[in-house]
Amino acid sequence: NLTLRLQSVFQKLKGKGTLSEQDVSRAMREIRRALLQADVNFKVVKDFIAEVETEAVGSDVFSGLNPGQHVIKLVNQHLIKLLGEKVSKLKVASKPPTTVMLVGLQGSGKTTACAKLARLIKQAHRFPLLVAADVYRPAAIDQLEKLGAKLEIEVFSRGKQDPVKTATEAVDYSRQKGWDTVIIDTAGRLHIDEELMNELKMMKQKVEPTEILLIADAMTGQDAVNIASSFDEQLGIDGVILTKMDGDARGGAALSIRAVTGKPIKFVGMGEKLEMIEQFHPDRMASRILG
Amino acid sequence: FLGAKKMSPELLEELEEALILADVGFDTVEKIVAKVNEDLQRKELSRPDVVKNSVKEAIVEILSSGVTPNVPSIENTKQRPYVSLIVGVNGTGKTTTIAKLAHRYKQMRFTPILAAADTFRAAAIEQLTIWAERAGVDIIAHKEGGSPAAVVFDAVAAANSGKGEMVIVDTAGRLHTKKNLMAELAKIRRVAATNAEGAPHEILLVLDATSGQNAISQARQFSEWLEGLTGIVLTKIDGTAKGGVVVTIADELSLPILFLGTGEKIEDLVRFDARAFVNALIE
Ligand SMILES: Nc1nc2c(ncn2[C@@H]2O[C@H](COP(=O)(O)OP(=O)(O)OP(=O)(O)O)[C@@H](O)[C@H]2O)c(=O)[nH]1
Ligand SMILES: Nc1nc2c(ncn2[C@@H]2O[C@H](COP(=O)(O)OP(=O)(O)OP(=O)(O)O)[C@@H](O)[C@H]2O)c(=O)[nH]1
Ligand SMILES: [Mg+2]
Ligand SMILES: [Mg+2]
Repeated sequence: NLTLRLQSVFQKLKGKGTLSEQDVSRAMREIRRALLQADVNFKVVKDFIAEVETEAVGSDVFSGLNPGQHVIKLVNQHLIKLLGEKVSKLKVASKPPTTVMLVGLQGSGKTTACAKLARLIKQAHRFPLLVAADVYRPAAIDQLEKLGAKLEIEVFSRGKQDPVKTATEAVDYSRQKGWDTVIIDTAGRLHIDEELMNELKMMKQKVEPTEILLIADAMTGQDAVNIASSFDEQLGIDGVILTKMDGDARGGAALSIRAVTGKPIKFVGMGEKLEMIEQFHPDRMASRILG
Repeated sequence: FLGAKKMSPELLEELEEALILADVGFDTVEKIVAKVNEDLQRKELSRPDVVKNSVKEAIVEILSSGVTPNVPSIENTKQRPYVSLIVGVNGTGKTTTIAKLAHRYKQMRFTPILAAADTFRAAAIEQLTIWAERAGVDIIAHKEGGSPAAVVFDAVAAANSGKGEMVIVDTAGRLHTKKNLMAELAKIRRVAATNAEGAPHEILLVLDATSGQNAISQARQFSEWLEGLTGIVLTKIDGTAKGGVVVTIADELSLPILFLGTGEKIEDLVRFDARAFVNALIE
């Protein structure tokens, strides 16, 4: 437990008011270990520690706190600041429909997230249309259609036709029928798959989405920076949904993704049921990462 | 007198970075470094190539610790039907891996039957049914929402009636922290044992190579609830993630990594090779 480890680092510091460089560097070694165990990326940890270290040295221990608690409080503050704004809503297009593309690696939770977002949109008295643009995965269209049926939300699909064509037809269809929000489910893909990344670029070009959301698994390890930066550089993402946060993954990927893209984490998936999606809370995420 | 012999701080930092970036956890890295410091002579510790090889050897050794002649396989087991239970958290690639295994075992002239025991997730049964068609194998499936244990029971019955000699059971993804779901899985395992002597002969945990340290928690919990796993399949190694977390898992649980998932097609499954894996880990 981090608090206990830091307390043992600072055992000889009772009564001292300020932290010396040596005290801090020993504390930072514990913080570094905690962040790496939480899956925060190695390089992100390095930068983060450097930043906190400069502030910690010579700082006055907050009254009422022991030095260990003081360091944790500083780290926590920095984490919260890095993790970003609390209320991050979905953009609404000035001219309907609002179009949202969900992208990400295989199995990250995109199809489920599409349905969850559609449900929220419907709850907000808007008119969502789900689009089945994953033409590769066996029964992907079935999956989205079943979720849509459960929510009584229409699912637009054109079978195995070119997904870019399906997406553009869906937007036209939404204008005809008065659906004001189009949510596009795409196939999982690797950021290093040139052909499939080009497909997304083409879809973006033709559909001109209001928002592109990267769907990332909360248990993602060091690779989170590669995935996020690649999707952001190649496609441009507007925000992130971190899924499977109902598990016990510390979720350091959140910090890595935020640090490397600067984009907000807008929602977190908290379960398999369609109502299990919540706003992202940076303060809760910070304590979770620190363990 | 000359101080404890250790590799230089620069070399240490370089190694640490490479291993941690590969998702080999902090504590496991410390353990490997300690072993290398101990095994090598002082003069060897200043030679990066010697140190690197020593690190690789240490990891190969850890990965091979679970590879004993007792690792069950249909090739080395006489009991029929041979039952293989496929488990893991959500989205790791279980269903796709089952398709690949079915393809592989069919090519080896075994007759696998698939059991669609994920009766929970939307279109899970449809997904496996399509894969069964592609692999050219039979599938036992009930309705969505039905009892997974009943599907397993029927699949074993089908095997016993001569439909096939092997049953590969697909289960719903579930987080290891969900007690009721893990209890359900333990029940599926018990049901697999009825009417099939020695079943389940294999319990394979499917892990996603992009996952970080949480995979260790997954392995521990699945192993505990199922009273032991027989092996691991590491999927999505065709991405940029290196899957180093299996080093800690092999170390802690002495589990063999049996296969790697290298893509989304039915042929994209390879036998795990520790040396090749370790070379990719540190390059
Ligand atoms: N526990 C939990 N499971 C989730 C969550 N979100 C999705 N899942 C599960 O994760 C698995 C994968 O979800 P999908 O929505 O199929 O993932 P995907 O990204 O569309 O997968 P591909 O289309 O194959 O790339 C399913 O079993 C979902 O039920 C979540 O927030 N919590
Ligand atoms: N690139 C790559 N993708 C894979 C691999 N194995 C599976 N996938 C993809 O990962 C996604 C999830 O695969 P599934 O087989 O549905 O995973 P699952 O564990 O059965 O998911 P749940 O049943 O929802 O828990 C699909 O899009 C697969 O095509 C692999 O080795 N490499
Ligand atoms: Mg999907
Ligand atoms: Mg499945």
